Amino acid sequence: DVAQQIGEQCLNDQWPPKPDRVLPTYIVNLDVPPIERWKDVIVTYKNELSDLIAYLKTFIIEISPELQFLINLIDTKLPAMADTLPTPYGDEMKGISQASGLPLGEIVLYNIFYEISSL
Amino acid sequence: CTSVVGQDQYGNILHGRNLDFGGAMGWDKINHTWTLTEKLRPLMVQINYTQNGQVLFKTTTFLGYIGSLTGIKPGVFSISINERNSLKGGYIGLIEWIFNINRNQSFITLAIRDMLTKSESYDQTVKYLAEVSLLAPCYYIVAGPKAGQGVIITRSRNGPDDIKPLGRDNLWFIAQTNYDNWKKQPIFDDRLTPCIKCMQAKGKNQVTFESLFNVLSSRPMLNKETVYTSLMEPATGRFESYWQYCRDEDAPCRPW
Repeated sequence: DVAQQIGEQCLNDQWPPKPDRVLPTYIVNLDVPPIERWKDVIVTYKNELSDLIAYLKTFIIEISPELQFLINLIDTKLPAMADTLPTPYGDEMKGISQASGLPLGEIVLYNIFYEISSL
Repeated sequence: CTSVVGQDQYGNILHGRNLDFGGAMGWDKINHTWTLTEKLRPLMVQINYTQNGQVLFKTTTFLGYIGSLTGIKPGVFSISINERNSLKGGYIGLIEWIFNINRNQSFITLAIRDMLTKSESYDQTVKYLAEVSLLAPCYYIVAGPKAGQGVIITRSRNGPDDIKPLGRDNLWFIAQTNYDNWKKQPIFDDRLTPCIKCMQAKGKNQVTFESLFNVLSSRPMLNKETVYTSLMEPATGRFESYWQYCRDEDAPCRPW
């Protein structure tokens, strides 16, 4: 009964999804140097990316102001982390940072967040 | 997340996944949504990686995120990753990496991209992802182009905790959410049991993009954390991804 009340049932009528639900597709050419290959795509989305990263930082501080040291780590430790990543990933992150205008530490944070979230 | 690999009566393999992310990171009390989930939606894209003028592999990702959460290498394999929550989670591996205690380990989504770039077979991919040292625990769900090629790899950081191939339960599909599939699912978040029920209701003769999409659009596989559904056919390279929304219109939607 509870399952029914919250709409849990096996649906049969969801296909096909409406055209406005299709994700946009972009091409990334692996023959282009890593630092340049994301440039054209990122420029279009830099505001959304900036908004998301700003939210992540605010959220960390809202948990506790004492976590400010984590925010400081983003600026002090994470930029250097890009150079420790295997090729071509560090250079790709640098390219995304350059194209978006966002600090490299913030781009590294974004890229390691899935790893952190398993906690 | 919910991932499913199914095989039809002719041995064709299809792979579907819901990506759920952003829960517990801020609830929007006005719109009844997860703030982070909503901020991720406009960044969702499909990327076709090309080399020498040919598509080498395809992924669905958040723009600016260079690892791979969902991907397909046409004719070789398809893959999805589900988060495996653990107190020994990724932060330990990250600390080891940042302070150079141990860099002989892979980031869980970069390991996928490595395979999408380099791997030449389903078996090579499964072996690598089962054995490589990782920064964080996770579930890898891999499908191949041939009959019987489907597997759930339950990973801890140092190796596999379990490898469940397609057919082990005498079923024509495998399903994985965010908890060990051989254990009783938590009562507060059991998406595995409804997923299995819906897959069984479809039947082996209905392993299609349509049926997988319908299963993954059913609640609670679809919930407030669900960002997108991807559908993949490893043999042909067919790959489709759609934004998903769980709205409270007919009935309240579960937060996860």
